[in-house]
Amino acid sequence: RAAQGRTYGNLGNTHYLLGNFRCAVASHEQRLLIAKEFGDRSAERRAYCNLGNAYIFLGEFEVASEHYKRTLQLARQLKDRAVEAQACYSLGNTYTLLQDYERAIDYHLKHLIIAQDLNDRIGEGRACWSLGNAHTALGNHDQAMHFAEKHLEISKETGDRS
Amino acid sequence: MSRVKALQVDSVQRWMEDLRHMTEVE
Repeated sequence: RAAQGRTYGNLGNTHYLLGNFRCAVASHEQRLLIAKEFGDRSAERRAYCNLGNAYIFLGEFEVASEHYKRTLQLARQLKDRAVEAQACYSLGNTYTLLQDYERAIDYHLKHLIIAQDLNDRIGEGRACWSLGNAHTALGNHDQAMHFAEKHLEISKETGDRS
Repeated sequence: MSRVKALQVDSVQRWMEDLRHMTEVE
């Protein structure tokens, strides 16, 4: 049964990389079921994240956000800060797709704080870029300028010319 | 901003390009 769980996870990932997102969802749902049977929270966390990603490419952004929220909860329970940051970043982008810019800002700020704590300058730069865009969408031009300047400063430091 | 425009936000586009190749490996 444990091997079945791992195999469903691998199948789900392969379907995803091939662009078969419905099949990816079906496989990752099976993987999730088996992870729950075993009480394997790391595997459960991975399945939720993979499901969220697949739902993004299916255009089902609300469903994706629910899966990313479960990923975030589990990352916190597992005390994995890097995964917690990644889940916040995914949620920020998903709420941007849903045009809920207030929520997007909320999650991008959470991502920014963790990136700063972890000394992840690339993550911090991406958070500033995303925050600048969300504030622009809301017409908060002073805030947008603040984050654009931070993004420029970090991009120069990391040598990101684009 | 329309749904199509939301998809054109450059930081989101970049995230989706990266996401397309990202999987949580067993």
